[in-house]
Amino acid sequence: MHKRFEATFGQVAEGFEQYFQAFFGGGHARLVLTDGENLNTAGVDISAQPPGKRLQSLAQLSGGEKALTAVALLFALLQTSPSPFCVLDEVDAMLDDANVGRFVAALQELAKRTQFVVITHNRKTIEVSDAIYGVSMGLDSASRVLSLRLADLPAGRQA
Amino acid sequence: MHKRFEATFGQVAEGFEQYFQAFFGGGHARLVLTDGENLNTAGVDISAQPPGKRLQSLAQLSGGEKALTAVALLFALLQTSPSPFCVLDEVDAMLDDANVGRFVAALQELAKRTQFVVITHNRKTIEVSDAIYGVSMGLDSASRVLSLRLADLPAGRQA
Amino acid sequence: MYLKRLDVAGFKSFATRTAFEFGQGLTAIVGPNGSGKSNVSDALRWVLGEQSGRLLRARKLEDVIFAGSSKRPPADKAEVTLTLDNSAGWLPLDFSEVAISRRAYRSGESDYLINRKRVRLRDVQDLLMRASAPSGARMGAGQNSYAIIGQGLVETVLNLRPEERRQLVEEAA
Amino acid sequence: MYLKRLDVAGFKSFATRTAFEFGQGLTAIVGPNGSGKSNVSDALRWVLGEQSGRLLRARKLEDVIFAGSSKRPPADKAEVTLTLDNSAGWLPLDFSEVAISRRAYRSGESDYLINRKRVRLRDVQDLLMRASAPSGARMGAGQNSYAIIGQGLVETVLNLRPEERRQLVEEAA
Ligand SMILES: Nc1ncnc2c1ncn2[C@@H]1O[C@H](COP(=O)(O)OP(=O)(O)OP(=O)(O)O)[C@@H](O)[C@H]1O
Ligand SMILES: Nc1ncnc2c1ncn2[C@@H]1O[C@H](COP(=O)(O)OP(=O)(O)OP(=O)(O)O)[C@@H](O)[C@H]1O
Ligand SMILES: [Mg+2]
Ligand SMILES: [Mg+2]
Repeated sequence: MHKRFEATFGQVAEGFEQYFQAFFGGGHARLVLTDGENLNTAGVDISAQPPGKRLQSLAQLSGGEKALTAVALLFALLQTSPSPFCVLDEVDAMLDDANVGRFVAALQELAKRTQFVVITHNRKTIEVSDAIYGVSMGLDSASRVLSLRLADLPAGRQA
Repeated sequence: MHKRFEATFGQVAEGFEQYFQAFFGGGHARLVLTDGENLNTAGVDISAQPPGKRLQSLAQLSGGEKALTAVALLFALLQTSPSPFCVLDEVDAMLDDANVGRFVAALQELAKRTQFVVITHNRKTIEVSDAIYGVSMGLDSASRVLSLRLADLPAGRQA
Repeated sequence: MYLKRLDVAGFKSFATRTAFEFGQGLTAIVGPNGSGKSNVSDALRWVLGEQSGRLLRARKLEDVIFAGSSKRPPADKAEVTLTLDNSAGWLPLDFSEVAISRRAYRSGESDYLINRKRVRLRDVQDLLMRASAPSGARMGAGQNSYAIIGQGLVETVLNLRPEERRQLVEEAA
Repeated sequence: MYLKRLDVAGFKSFATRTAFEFGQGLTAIVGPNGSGKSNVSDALRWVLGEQSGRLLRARKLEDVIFAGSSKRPPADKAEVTLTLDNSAGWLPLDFSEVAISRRAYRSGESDYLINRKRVRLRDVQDLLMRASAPSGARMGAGQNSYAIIGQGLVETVLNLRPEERRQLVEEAA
């Protein structure tokens, strides 16, 4: 049991560092076992250090840095154990324009093996989608759905 | 004491309903005293009902509806007791384009009496500001500040 | 295996029968605040057997049934069916398509169905747990906490306790 | 009364002396993720006497002092000065400008100053509590929980317990 855990842990830790560096342009993100002696029960700690900055606690990361770090870990898990599908609800809300771009690039790569359903207000994320569903509230206060093409969306921040 | 509380409570409740209706285009937002008999200790309950929808608990509002309802209460408090200044850190992050517009209209009105410092990624919010400060991380991983004009900002979602 | 189609009727803000067809790549769901986007992700979580009221944003079972509006009466039941493409044989069933359904009635009862046959919740959970890729790797989806990330919850993975994060890695094993 | 100027040195990511001049209307603060925008709002909260580590995103006192980077040594103190315009007489002091300062040293000591004279934290808190508009309405700022809304915290006002919400209304009275 713990042989498999150890191998998976190594893969996820490596993926986490890779995605983190792709998102932040450097720095380090580490997964550390709380108790290296006892692989059967050890917990997993996280540390994240954006490039050029001192290592600080996760609590001192900014709103956007936290979201990006969390997505890096999530993508590392998906890369290690490809899940047939993944649903993301506005994980890009706190990201600035440049980081939305990096998120989208990684998403497109992973979408080759995993199916994604992404709820978003960001145009950059919508632009790389294969299909777009528009949800709206009807006059009867019930939700309606419409399949959309990119050209249907108003310009500006989002649909 | 409770005469003054009662008068203020009435004003805030009225403001809350007004801002809510301006943001949602109708519906109702109410502040209710948990114990009408005892004004000295009664707590304040909230209910919010977007137009056309049944009254549900606050937990069933969407992410954007919750943020907008919270801003309506905040603005009602500021209108009742004008604070000399107010700092808002990305309160518009979850709002769609149309709601950012309504938020900005209310903000401009209140900014006649209260000074606002608003941290935002939304272009619409930036466009109505009297002054813009751009914060960036230098190569030395320390924050730098630059006074900006709107023309300096890149097009697209935000600065 | 992938999500092929999601049919929603009477679930939260979806008063009438509504269908989403999904392709294998990237599907975006867009729309104004309060229109029902997160309710779609809740429907996916619910049909796969989710029991946590907190994650479903529902305090009691009937909070998922369309509560009515100024122009429509409340629904008497919520029903969601998820059709999964099984041509790659992830799910240990002899069908190229597997439909998982869940219903909830105002009476408090709920039904689970696999390919229109009534089953227990345990059967749905077992089916998803046993799913694995033809290569042998176990499925990370559905029951797995990282397959569906709710609104505002992306940072939860950073706030977990060390032994909870271990579980995430174990699920990926 | 309004915020005229904020001087920050050695506070969080502001390694060197940095100044913000504020006009009376609307000032926007923009910039990429992690650049230091929320640290400005933390600096305002801190100089006005905030003691809660959770609201300041700092677990210990020295977390607010610039921790150094690959190119700069750590600072030995954090100092923030907020200059308030007092020409309308909100603050019960005979100055048209009032400067409130706070310093924190790595030794764990901290200083508070009003117009460059050392005072106690209580004096800063008293000053802000006694502030009121010429019309008699009490000041809602600074100590008041609705004058500074941190990132991701706007919904807190909806999640308060009823007696906590009562306090918000009382502060507006
Ligand atoms: N049982 C129910 N019956 C009717 N309507 C419901 C029910 N449960 C939730 N709703 C409605 O669904 C709406 C919220 O939908 P949802 O959270 O999916 O919005 P959203 O599109 O994700 O918005 P946002 O962009 O703000 O996140 C609420 O307005 C709520 O009133
Ligand atoms: N004591 C300190 N010394 C040095 N840097 C610090 C200190 N405290 C916090 N920081 C840094 O400040 C950065 C966060 O800044 P802040 O939260 O203000 O970002 P932000 O501009 O609000 O970003 P976002 O748009 O993502 O919310 C972090 O990267 C953190 O490393
Ligand atoms: Mg939502
Ligand atoms: Mg921030």
